[in-house]
Amino acid sequence: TVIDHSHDEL
Amino acid sequence: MNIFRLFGDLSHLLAIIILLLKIWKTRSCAGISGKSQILFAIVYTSRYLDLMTTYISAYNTFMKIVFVATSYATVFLMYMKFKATYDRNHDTFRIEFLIVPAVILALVINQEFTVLEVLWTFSIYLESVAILPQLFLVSKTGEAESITSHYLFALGSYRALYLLNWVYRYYAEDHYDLIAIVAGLVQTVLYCDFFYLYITKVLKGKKLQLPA
Repeated sequence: TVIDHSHDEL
Repeated sequence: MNIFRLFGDLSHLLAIIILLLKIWKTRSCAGISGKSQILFAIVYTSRYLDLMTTYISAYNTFMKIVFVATSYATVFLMYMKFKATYDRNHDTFRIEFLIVPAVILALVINQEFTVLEVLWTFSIYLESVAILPQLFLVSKTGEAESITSHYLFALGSYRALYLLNWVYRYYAEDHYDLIAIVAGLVQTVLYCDFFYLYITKVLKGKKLQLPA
């Protein structure tokens, strides 16, 4: 599972 | 983008529109916590600084700008234009008790120790508790107008729908963001008591009134 750093959510 | 997230965002947008319309149409911000609105303005400002650095989509950019702009517009209406109607005597929650712990927690628990990432994390922590001054105001006055209840319901539903979105993304995309999930859970739990009163009273046409 990838930990997300992009914060594509609001 | 899945259906939960889309409806979450729309619910958030609806909450903001309901609040602005309420203030504008009644020329009054009675029953609304200016402290919570200031916290929301801080939340969106610190979270959406990535508008300058990261492009995700036109939708994402548009919504971010709307959330930042409307949060400042609300603060302006409350503290400047309709200042006389602001319930300052009841809006006494000390916001530094929320801001300071959120800052400390963001400095300690984050995914990456960079300015933007710590600010993003701070905004997530602060958002989870930003409604507390509003809930405190409602409990202090013992009641809320129906329109304020609708606003709170839409605002609370937004993060609840995001929780479903995160469950979906975990299974469908193998994607998760633990900080957002835990803070989102806290945020939604804070609304549970209100959700209960909303469903049992406001939806049945009664005013939201707390037992004395």
